[in-house]
Amino acid sequence: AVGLTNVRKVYGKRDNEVVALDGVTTQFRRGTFTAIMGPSGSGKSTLMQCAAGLDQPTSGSVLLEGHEISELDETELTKLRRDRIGFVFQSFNLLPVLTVRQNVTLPLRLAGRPPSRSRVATVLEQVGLAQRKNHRPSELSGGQQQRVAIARALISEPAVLFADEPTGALDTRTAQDILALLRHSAQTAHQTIVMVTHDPVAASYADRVLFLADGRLAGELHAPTA
Amino acid sequence: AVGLTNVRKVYGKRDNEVVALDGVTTQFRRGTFTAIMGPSGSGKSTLMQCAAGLDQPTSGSVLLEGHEISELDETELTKLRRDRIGFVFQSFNLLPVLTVRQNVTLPLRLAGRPPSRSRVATVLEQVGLAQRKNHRPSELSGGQQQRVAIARALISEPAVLFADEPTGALDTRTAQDILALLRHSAQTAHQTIVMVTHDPVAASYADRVLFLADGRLAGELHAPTA
Ligand SMILES: Nc1ncnc2c1ncn2[C@@H]1O[C@H](COP(=O)(O)OP(=O)(O)OP(=O)(O)O)[C@@H](O)[C@H]1O
Ligand SMILES: Nc1ncnc2c1ncn2[C@@H]1O[C@H](COP(=O)(O)OP(=O)(O)OP(=O)(O)O)[C@@H](O)[C@H]1O
Ligand SMILES: [Mg+2]
Ligand SMILES: [Mg+2]
Repeated sequence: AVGLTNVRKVYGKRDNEVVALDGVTTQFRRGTFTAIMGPSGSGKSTLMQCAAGLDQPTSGSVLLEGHEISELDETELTKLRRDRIGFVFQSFNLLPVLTVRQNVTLPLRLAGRPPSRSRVATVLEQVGLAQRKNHRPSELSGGQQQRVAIARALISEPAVLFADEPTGALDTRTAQDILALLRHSAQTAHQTIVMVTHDPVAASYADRVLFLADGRLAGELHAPTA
Repeated sequence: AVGLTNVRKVYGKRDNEVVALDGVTTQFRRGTFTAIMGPSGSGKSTLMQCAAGLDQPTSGSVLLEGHEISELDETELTKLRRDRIGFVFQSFNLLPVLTVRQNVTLPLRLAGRPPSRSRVATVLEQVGLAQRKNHRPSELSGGQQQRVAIARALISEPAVLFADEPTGALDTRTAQDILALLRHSAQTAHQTIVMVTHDPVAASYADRVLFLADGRLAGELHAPTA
């Protein structure tokens, strides 16, 4: 579903250059659940953004759902992301003036496919926020905001879900509910899930764990078949 | 250093009311390191904001460094916070147009006590960001932004440091460096540290752990004397 070949991402100019990704090659096959771990600043969010078509690599290729993203124009790329990709951002990126319900349904409404009342209710129930749908992000706790971001990414049943530290603000029990939800989606809906985490418990829900260090893949672990 | 007596915090109006804190009474004694744990939405951030004088409780009293905060006017409260309190926010609250260095030194400059070059260098070194001092928050990873927020709170050597999930965005190893730094400050500088976390490893660095659920204290654990 997603393939990266020799992806490099460099920020800044000559003297001020930061090499965020230094030649990453890997596959995220359909229906698999991959966790990505590594030190702060090792390139995890950058890798996710390049893989999801949110950022163009400096060099190398990204094949996303069969499309070479460097060959797509902005409109085609936006359409591909809107129809096939879900992204949970590390800093949530919720719209402060919209309610929980409006934030969660926005991408689908922009795509011209507004979700049914019952679909919205289901997703809010799954992340434990059914009671808060008319509140705004500033009236929610950190973990509640994170769950709104998760609901927004899940509601469109994306072919590929990218989640950048989706349980960072959650207590252990809520985190486990969310992780079980993600694993269930991968198994039953054949969704491809790519999740950055530094929580080993979260990583244990995945089929495989990739380790990133200094912008390069430093290792890989496969889960024992359950 | 900080005492809460029957603190209640209610948000919203009649039909839409949310009781974030439901009568919390506790002490954070000078030189102690307390961790606060509890489910997402249980009132941890609200407790911290009331204890630090960033928010006024609906009822009950907060004694902060000897001052009853409901009796202070805005100017006195601002001065108290500026001189004695450090706060690491759950969502960092960095200023996007300022560099790392400017963000870290801002509170002290506003207090009319700009820090020396070497003090700034020391603090940036302690959080592992010496190389990035001229970058802006948007050019940093999530964990790097969190560390800027930590450096900003530490640089003034506050009498009381409140840290709301300060290691949420950090990998295990960086988190341990930060936690060791905090514990060292509590022990050598007699700083009072109050830290919200849902990481049991982070909590193990504290002298005592308070458990919050539905806005009330639900239990307490004391660390075995080392
Ligand atoms: N301005 C507000 N209006 C309404 N409800 C609010 C407001 N601010 C906070 N709340 C609610 O108060 C409760 C406690 O919030 P708080 O942020 O203290 O939780 P928390 O324990 O820090 O959670 P987390 O672990 O998710 O950060 C939550 O249910 C939250 O939605
Ligand atoms: N716009 C930018 N300009 C310069 N450097 C950048 C920019 N964006 C990211 N970086 C740098 O690229 C490197 C990788 O960043 P990235 O956000 O991918 O790290 P990460 O592994 O997600 O870290 P964390 O665990 O802290 O979230 C970091 O050193 C970061 O500071
Ligand atoms: Mg990141
Ligand atoms: Mg909180």
